[in-house]
Amino acid sequence: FSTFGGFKWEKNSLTYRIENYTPDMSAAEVDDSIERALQVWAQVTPLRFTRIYNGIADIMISFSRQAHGDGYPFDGPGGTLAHAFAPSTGIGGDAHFDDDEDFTFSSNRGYVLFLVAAHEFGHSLGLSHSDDPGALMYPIYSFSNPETFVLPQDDVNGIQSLYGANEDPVEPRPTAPPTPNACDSTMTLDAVATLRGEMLFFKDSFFWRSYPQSATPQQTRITNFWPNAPVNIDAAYESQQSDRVLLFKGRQVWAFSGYDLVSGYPKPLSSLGLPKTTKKVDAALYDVASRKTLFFVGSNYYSYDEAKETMDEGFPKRVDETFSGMSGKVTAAFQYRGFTYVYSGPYMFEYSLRSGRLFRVLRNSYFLRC
Amino acid sequence: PLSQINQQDESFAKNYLKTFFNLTEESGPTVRRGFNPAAVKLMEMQRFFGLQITGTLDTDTLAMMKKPRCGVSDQKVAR
Repeated sequence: FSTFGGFKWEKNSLTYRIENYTPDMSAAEVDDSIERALQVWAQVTPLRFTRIYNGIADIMISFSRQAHGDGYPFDGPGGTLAHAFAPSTGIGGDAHFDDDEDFTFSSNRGYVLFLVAAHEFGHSLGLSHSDDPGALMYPIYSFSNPETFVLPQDDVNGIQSLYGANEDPVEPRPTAPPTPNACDSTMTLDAVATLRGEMLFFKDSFFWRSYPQSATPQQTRITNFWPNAPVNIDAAYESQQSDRVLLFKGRQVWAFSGYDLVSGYPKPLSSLGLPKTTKKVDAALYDVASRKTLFFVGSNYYSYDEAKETMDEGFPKRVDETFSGMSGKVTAAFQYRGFTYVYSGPYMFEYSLRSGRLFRVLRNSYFLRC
Repeated sequence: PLSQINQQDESFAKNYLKTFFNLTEESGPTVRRGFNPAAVKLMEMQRFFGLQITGTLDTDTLAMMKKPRCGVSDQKVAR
């Protein structure tokens, strides 16, 4: 987190006023979104917000287009969605929303006003931008379901560094999981896949993109890349046969071509020929040489012919019959530059798929440049 | 690839760095000595967003610049 060098309100009771409305939403929806966006911060600090309907409030809230009198003109649709000013008298604390945007109450067909407002009110209270991609104060908009929104720990730490914690006895609220750390040696990855020469490492609602020339892997939200993708996935692979990335979660599989969900997906696992009793796929890897995809399920694995789109005869087979030394649960798998990597917990086993020979046992973070 | 970056992208990126990373127009001796303030700011932006730090405008960096975002500067202020 970052702050504006300690600029903060010297009082805990603040007023806000909604000066005008966007035509995108009903007044009631705007009122509710603004109130809930302020409560995000009130719940974790001593700050309390009171709405006033005339006069000057600490936080004046307005919707406007292009130049609107503060020297920071908006830029039409897209680009900048809103801005706000650090705590101080006058324009300090005020939040302005770009009415060339399409604001919505909860759907990801536009920008959810609650999410944009909660971020801007972080500025109104003294927070600057965070470089934690999971933080509310990360500068890039990303959709998340407002009904299940929980203030991430990075933002809680930031606002409490300015105002302290909420002293009122309130019932404990769910806390957001911390943004996963690529260099956490105990971390078990959810899935690994390739994507046109890059490597994607999935964990919780994020993935890291790593490509040969990159010094550091880039962490991003899965839903930033694929808006209707599941999070906390079980498995993933890139089918170089169909030029798609497939993500698995529970009994369903999602297929993406570029950024787009392929129509008809998600589909049940049985659409791939897996038994209807299969509850989840633990890992998947595409073998470039044979153009077959291996699906790891418990202590067994299946072989899927990508060209024929059918399951091969003679499967499932036991994992440890083919992959020597792989006695634990397979948690992820992928192939890279001819070597096959099978993950189990925090370890990555490097094999020759043709011979089943184990070359090395490495840590999960091997490709994550820690 | 850099080849996909055109002049319009360059000016968009420059304006982005001015708005969010406080790039200022430099003139005089520093510029003559080959010191490129835009490259320094670009690296700062690439570091902030966890991109590959190249100091040059590549497609990943431009894609990040085009994402919808907050209008407040990203200049890091001390914690």
